[in-house]
Amino acid sequence: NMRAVSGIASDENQARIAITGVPDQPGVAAKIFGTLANRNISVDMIIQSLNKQEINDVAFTVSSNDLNDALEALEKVKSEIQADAILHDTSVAKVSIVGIGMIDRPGIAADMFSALSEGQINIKMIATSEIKISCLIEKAQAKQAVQTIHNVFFPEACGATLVTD
Amino acid sequence: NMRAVSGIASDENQARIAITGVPDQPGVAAKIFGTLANRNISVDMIIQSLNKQEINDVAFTVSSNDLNDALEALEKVKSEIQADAILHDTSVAKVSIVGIGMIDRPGIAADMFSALSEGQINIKMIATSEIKISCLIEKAQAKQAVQTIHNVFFPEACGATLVTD
Ligand SMILES: C[C@@H](O)[C@H](N)C(=O)O
Ligand SMILES: C[C@@H](O)[C@H](N)C(=O)O
Repeated sequence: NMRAVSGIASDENQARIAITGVPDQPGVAAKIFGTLANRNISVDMIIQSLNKQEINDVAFTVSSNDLNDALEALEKVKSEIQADAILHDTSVAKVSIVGIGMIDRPGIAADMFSALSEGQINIKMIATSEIKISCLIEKAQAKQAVQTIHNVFFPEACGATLVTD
Repeated sequence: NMRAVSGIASDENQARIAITGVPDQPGVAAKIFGTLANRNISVDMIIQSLNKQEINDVAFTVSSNDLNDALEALEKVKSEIQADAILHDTSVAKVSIVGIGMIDRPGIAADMFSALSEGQINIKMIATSEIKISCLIEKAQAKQAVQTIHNVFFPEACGATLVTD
C-alpha cells in the first residue's frame, strides 16, 4: 500500500467558496464557472455531491488572493442562479497524497483518512482522482496533518529521523 | 483553451453510493473507506462537500460489479457511523475530460459544463483534479455527453466527420 504514494502536498493558500441552494438543473454549473473564468480566476477543487429535492450546493476552492474577486463576481449572478447563499471559509488548507494508480489500491484513501482521524483532524471536504486524494481541513492543522500522513505512508523515514546520538 | 484537453472518457460501469447524515467528526471517513478496503472494493470518485450543522454526506462511486458487496459491508457499520441512510444509484455514468495543467486554465471546466448544459444534460456530481474533470450524469445520456463535449473541445474533428458525398 505504502509504495503507491509518492508524496504529500499541503496548500495553505486556498479559500473555500460554497454556493448553496441552487436548482439542480443544466446550466447552473456552467454559469458559476463561466463567471469565474471571465475574470480569469483559477479554480482548484470543484466538489458537488448529490442533490436533495432538486436542490444542490456547489463548493470549490480558489487561491486566497482571488477570493474577493471571486465573491464579487458571484454576487452578480447570485439571483440568476437562484442561490440561497454564497459562503466562504479562509481558514482551510488542502492536504493531498499523490501517487500512481491509487484508485486500484483500496485502502490508500482509508489510510489517509485514518491518519487524519488519529490526529483528531476533521475532514471538511474530499475530492479524489487516480493520482491525487485531497482533503480540505482546518488551516491551523495543516502541518500536523502532513506529519501524521507522513508517519503512515513513510514510516521508515520517520524511524530514521528519530535516531539521536 | 482547447489544446489543454487531450481526451474524453466515459465510464458507464459505475454505481454511486451516498452515505447521508453522518456526524462531521474525525473517524467517519476512515470507517467508511476502511470497511470497503477490508473487502478489497476499489472506490473511484470520493466526494464530500461542506457540512450543514455538523452533519455531512459522503458520496462515492464503485464499479457496478462491486455495488452489492459495498452496500452489504456498509450496512454493517451504518449504526456505528450514525448514518441516516445508505443510498445508491446505478443509473449513472462518469464522463471526464483529461488533460495537463487544467487547473491553471480557467474556463476549461466551464466549457465542459456548458457543453453538457447545451445538451440539456444535468450534472449530478462533480470532482476535479489538475488532470481530470469528472461529471456524474444520467447513464442514458453518456454517449450524447461525450458527443457534445467532443464538439466543444475538438471542433475541427467534428467538422471533418460531417463531410458527406
Ligand atoms: C448544480 C449544477 O451542477 C447543475 N446540476 C448543472 O448541471 O449545472
Ligand atoms: C464526514 C467525515 O469526512 C468526517 N468529517 C471525518 O473526518 O471523517
